[in-house]
Amino acid sequence: MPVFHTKTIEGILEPVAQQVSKLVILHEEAEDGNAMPDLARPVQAVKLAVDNLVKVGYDTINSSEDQILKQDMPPALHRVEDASVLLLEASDMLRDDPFSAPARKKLIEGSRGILQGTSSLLLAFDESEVRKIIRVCKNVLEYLAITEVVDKMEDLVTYVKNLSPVLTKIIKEVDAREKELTHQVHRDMLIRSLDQVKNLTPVLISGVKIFITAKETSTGFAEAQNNRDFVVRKMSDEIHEIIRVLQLTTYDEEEWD
Amino acid sequence: LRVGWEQLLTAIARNINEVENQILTRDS
Repeated sequence: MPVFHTKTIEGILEPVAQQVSKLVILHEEAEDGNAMPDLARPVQAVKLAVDNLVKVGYDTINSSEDQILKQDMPPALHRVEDASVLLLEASDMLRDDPFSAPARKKLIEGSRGILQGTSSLLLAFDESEVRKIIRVCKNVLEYLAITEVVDKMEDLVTYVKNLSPVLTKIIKEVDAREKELTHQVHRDMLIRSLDQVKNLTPVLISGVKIFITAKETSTGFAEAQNNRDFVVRKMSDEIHEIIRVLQLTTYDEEEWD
Repeated sequence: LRVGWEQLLTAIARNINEVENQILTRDS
């Protein structure tokens, strides 16, 4: 059963999560007094990796402008650091007594702790990535909100010139995000809304053009205005829907059943 | 069980390096 909502997170954590689960089961079933090997070397390798990760983590915290990320990262880093200490303690205890049951417990606790800490870190980063995409979405919403002031052809040229790059960006980023998700229902929702945005874009431009012509010729003004506003509202709704779905991480239980 | 712990710890170290790479990639 998939438990990670992006393919990147799944690819990194799933193999280790499975191994930890298997070993926990084995450990629980195998309280048989088998001697444990000297784990000093692999534990040292974990400690080295954790030390590097913590350094990189704090560098990121110091340089990031994302306040939520800055807030979310330290507890995850502490979790990983504490877990690494547990593994070191377990390794020391096993060197003195290869049969030590508390040492085995510490090994499990440490392995789980690292998994939880790295999972929290990846999630914090993923949420930060989502916030970046949402900023792009909000940028598009801001442009849509000023559509009503476009009432001359030269304004329309500027409007299209400014709107095009943000629309290209939202399409590229939401498309990439959709491909990253493991949850098919969320993927389909993003694809549907993004298709709507793509299809509505030319309709919006021509709607504004008709509105400008109607205003200049004083014919069919109200209808043209209603039509333009309808398309703006429809596009804004789809972008709000994209923002909503981007933030979903829970799973539809029925689908997994 | 003996081989298991060594393998797991090695996998954990590798996993931490991958997380670090992710942070470095996304941060850039």
